[in-house]
Amino acid sequence: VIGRTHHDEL
Amino acid sequence: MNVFRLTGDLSHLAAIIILLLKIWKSRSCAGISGKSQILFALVFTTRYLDLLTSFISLYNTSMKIIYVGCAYATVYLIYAKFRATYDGNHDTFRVEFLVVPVGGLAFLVNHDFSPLEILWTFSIYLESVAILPQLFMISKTGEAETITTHYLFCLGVYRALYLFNWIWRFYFEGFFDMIAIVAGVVQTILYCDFFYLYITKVLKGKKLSLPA
Repeated sequence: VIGRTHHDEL
Repeated sequence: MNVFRLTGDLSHLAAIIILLLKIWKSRSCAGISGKSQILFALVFTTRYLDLLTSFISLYNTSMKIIYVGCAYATVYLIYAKFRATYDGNHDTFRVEFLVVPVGGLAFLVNHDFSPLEILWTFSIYLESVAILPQLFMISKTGEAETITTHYLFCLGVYRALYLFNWIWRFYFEGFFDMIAIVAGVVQTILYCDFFYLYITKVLKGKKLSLPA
């Protein structure tokens, strides 16, 4: 997974 | 979720709570940069807009709400309730020198040119430098209360633990977010000087004071 598909971190 | 991520989040939470309690118990925000706290409130606001669009987990949602709520509570204590104790004369960092370039960079370097994603990127970049007004204030006054140094230590350790989290996620999940990683490295580096003082002075029972 390159980049960010969803924001699962805070 | 891995142990670095969890302890990082808890360290972040501890930092936020320590600061709130310090101000609340002492009825004073002396030595605390209101500008840094406004920047953190802005960071959380722009990052957690996805509370309205997507659900990750109960943990994720509740932590976000706690972080945002505490950030605004802190700003309220500094600028309203205990305003008389706010040391504005020493809180003179020019935040526009951070917000404007960071805003520009978020427009130029992001994963996706969409409003929410640009705001998320902005929050990541801004977080990495948001502590500078606080560090600047300490360098101006030459000292910090011990409780304030505990706050800064927890806040710095949080992003350092996230670096280990990203190494873990890269090896075990193939997860890799260049924007978060670079900003996280910058953020952690900014704390290195402080970490050194914390370990060599505060942990040995001395007050953090800088040579004149």
